[in-house]
Amino acid sequence: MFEARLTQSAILKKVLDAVKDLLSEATFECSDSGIQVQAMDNAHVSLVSLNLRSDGFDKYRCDRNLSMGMSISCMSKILRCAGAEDTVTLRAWDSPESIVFIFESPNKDKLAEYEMKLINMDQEHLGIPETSYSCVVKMPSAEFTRICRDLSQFGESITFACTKEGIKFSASGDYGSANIKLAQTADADNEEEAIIVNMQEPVKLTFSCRYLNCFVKAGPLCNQVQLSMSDDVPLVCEYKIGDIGHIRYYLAPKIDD
Amino acid sequence: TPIQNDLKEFYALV
Repeated sequence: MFEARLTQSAILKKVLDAVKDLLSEATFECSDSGIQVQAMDNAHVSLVSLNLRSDGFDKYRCDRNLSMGMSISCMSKILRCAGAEDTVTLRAWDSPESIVFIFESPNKDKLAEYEMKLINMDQEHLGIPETSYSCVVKMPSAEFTRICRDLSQFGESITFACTKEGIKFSASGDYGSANIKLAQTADADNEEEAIIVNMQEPVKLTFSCRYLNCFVKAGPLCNQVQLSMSDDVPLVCEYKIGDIGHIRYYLAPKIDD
Repeated sequence: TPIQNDLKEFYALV
């Protein structure tokens, strides 16, 4: 049997909001250590890696490893049915054909169950090695969201240029050009507002706005986002999910023709 | 115009 309960269904709602624009379906790998998802978008340009640790759940039981193919749009519709304060429980039996979502109101006077059919999926799993990156930048997620939105008006892609002083985002197109420079914050008193640059080598990379604007949908999960970059390798854009895990987006860079 | 790379250019299927 598989059963995972979260007191705050809002966390799962936010996770779904953070992936539904990129993925139509995904395999949820459930084991004793937690729930993991790795899935590429249809164009193989970006990849979502979601990790929810079993110890972050209020209750977690997984008697045997399960791979459950789920429709993200259907799951998202079901989670929209949960009240903001509801507890959510995911439940499936061994060799399941469906998964049940159970929403319970805080005073336990309302119990709603939604059963979703699982889907058979061919899965392509990429091996992503642990890498040390030339630049790792931590910045407020709301600022990153705003920069991606603002610069998307000027072009289809945004160039990230990182030095030890800070990070510069720039875009150009038919209307003109724009660039935004963020300096590393001198004092780290306010962790949520801090901009921290960890640089080994300066980096300059160009990424598609369309995908960046999907990644920033994870902003409500965490006040800070971490961008890991090395020249000519995919960007890693990471948001922590409270004490329970993280969501990482990988995005292949654009290169000059 | 820069061209978009494929993620499979960077990571192997396992």
